[in-house]
Amino acid sequence: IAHRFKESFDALRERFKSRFESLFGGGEADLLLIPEDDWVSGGIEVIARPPGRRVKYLSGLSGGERTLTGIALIFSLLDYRPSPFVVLDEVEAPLDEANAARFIRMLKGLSDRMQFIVVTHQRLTMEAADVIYGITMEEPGASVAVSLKF
Amino acid sequence: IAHRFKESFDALRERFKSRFESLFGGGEADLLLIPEDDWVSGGIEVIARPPGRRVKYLSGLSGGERTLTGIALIFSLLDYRPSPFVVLDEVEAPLDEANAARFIRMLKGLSDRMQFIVVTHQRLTMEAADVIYGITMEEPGASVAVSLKF
Amino acid sequence: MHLKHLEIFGFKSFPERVSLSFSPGITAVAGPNGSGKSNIVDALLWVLGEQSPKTLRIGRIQDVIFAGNTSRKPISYAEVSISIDNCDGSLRIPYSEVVIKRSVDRAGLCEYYLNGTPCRLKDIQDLLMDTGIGRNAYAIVGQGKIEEILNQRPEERRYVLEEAV
Amino acid sequence: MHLKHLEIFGFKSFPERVSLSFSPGITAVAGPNGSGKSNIVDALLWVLGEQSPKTLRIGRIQDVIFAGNTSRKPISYAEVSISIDNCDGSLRIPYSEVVIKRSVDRAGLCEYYLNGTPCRLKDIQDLLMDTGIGRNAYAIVGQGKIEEILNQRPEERRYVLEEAV
Ligand SMILES: Nc1ncnc2c1ncn2[C@@H]1O[C@H](COP(=O)(O)OP(=O)(O)OP(=O)(O)O)[C@@H](O)[C@H]1O
Ligand SMILES: Nc1ncnc2c1ncn2[C@@H]1O[C@H](COP(=O)(O)OP(=O)(O)OP(=O)(O)O)[C@@H](O)[C@H]1O
Ligand SMILES: [Mg+2]
Ligand SMILES: [Mg+2]
Repeated sequence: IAHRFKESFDALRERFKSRFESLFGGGEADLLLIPEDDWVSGGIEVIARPPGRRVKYLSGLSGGERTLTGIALIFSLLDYRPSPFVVLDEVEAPLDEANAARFIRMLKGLSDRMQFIVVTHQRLTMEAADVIYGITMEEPGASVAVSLKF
Repeated sequence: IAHRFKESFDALRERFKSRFESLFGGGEADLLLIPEDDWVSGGIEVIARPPGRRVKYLSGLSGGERTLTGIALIFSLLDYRPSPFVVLDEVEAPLDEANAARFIRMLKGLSDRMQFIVVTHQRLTMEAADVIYGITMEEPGASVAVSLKF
Repeated sequence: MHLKHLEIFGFKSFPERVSLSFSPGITAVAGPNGSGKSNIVDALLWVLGEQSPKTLRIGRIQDVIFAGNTSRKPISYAEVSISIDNCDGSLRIPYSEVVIKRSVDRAGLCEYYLNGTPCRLKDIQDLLMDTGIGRNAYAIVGQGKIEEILNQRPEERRYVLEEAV
Repeated sequence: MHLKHLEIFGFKSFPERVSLSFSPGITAVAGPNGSGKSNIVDALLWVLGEQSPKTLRIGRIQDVIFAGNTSRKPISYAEVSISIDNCDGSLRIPYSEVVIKRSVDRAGLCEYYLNGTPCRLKDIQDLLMDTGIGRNAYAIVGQGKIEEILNQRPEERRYVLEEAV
């Protein structure tokens, strides 16, 4: 058990480091086993340092940086254990334009092997989609769906 | 004590109902004393029903509806007990364009008697401001502020 | 394997039957606050076997049935069905298309169907388990879930990795 | 009464002195993720007497001092000062402009000044108490605070109202 966990931990860690660096355009992040070497029951700690910074603790990160770090973690697990489809509900809302663009590029890159359903308010995200549904309530309290195209 | 609390509770309740209705363009909301009539130590419960709905519990509201309800609560307390200044950090991020516009209109209406400092990513909010500061990091990790005008 | 069509009827804010066809690539769902976008995510979770009221943002299971609005009365029954492309055989059932249907009535009684045949919730959960659906806790990221993930304790994150593997 | 100028030096991501002049109406602060916007809110909270590390998003008080970046070393000292227009006399101190300054060193020792005169934290807190600053828990709404407010227990909300009145 400890051996199998170490294998998957190392694989996840590798992917998390690279996902973080590509989403942040630099910086570094890591996963730590807490307590060290306790492969049987140790937990997984996340540390992240955006480009140019020296600060490493998660709580010191900005709202957008935390979101991007969370996205890196989610997608590193998806790299390692793909799911046939992924549903994202407004995850990119705290991201500025540059970070949102890098996020979208990552989605597009993965969309040939994973199906994405993305709830969003952002035009940039809609433009990356092949299919867009507009949900509205002509009659208050009663939802309808309309297929949209730009 | 119980009498003074009842007075302020009733005043807050009045303002919350009207703030909610103006921000949602209808619907109804209320503050409840829990347990009923326990003016000495009872707590304050929030119920909210957006226009057209029948559902009243907070957890059934959408992300944006929850945010707008929270804004209504915050501003009803500010109506009752004004603070000389109010700081808002990206509070309107979950709001769609129509709700964000109503929120901005409310801010503008109050800005003659309360000072607002608003951190935002949204153009609409920036356009409502008299003074805009752009914060950037030319040098990674080192913030600078630039005064902006449209 | 990928999702094809989602049909929602009587579920949350959908009193009328609504049908969505997903792209095998990226499908975007947009609309104003409170229009029903996250309710669509809930419908998908629910038809795939989600049982947690907190995850579905409800108090008890009947809360997913359309509760009425100012011009319609509440209805008695909610039904969601999802059709899945199974040409690659990842679902271990000999059909190239798999349709899962779930319904609930005002008494809270749920019924489940696999390609029209009544089954138990367990049959659906077992079928999905092998594909990675339900095993990867990060595959469905609801509103506000990222903050939740960042605030998880180290042991909880370990559990997520163990489940996925 | 309103805030006039905020000067930040060595606080969090501000190694260089930065000065902001607020409008008596609406001032917007914009910029990319991680640029320092919320740090400005933290600086304002801190100079007005905030003590909670959780509210300031830090571990211990020294964490507010600029910790260095890849081209600068950490520094030893952080200082924030706020000038307040007091023409309406809401601050009970006979000056039409009130300047509050707070500094901290690597040992975690804080110093406080009112119009240049050293004072205690309590003097600043007492001065601000009467104006409603610090009494209205909803007057400073940090990132993610709205969700926190909605998830408060009924007793906590009662407490907020009692404090404000
Ligand atoms: N059982 C039900 N019957 C009728 N309406 C319901 C029911 N459950 C939830 N709703 C309504 O659905 C609405 C919420 O929808 P949803 O959460 O999907 O919005 P959304 O489109 O995701 O919005 P946002 O962009 O703000 O997140 C609420 O207004 C709620 O009143
Ligand atoms: N003591 C410190 N020394 C140096 N940098 C710091 C210090 N404390 C925090 N930071 C940095 O400040 C940055 C966060 O800034 P802030 O929270 O103000 O961002 P923001 O502009 O609000 O971004 P967002 O739009 O994502 O919320 C982080 O990158 C963090 O590394
Ligand atoms: Mg939603
Ligand atoms: Mg911020």
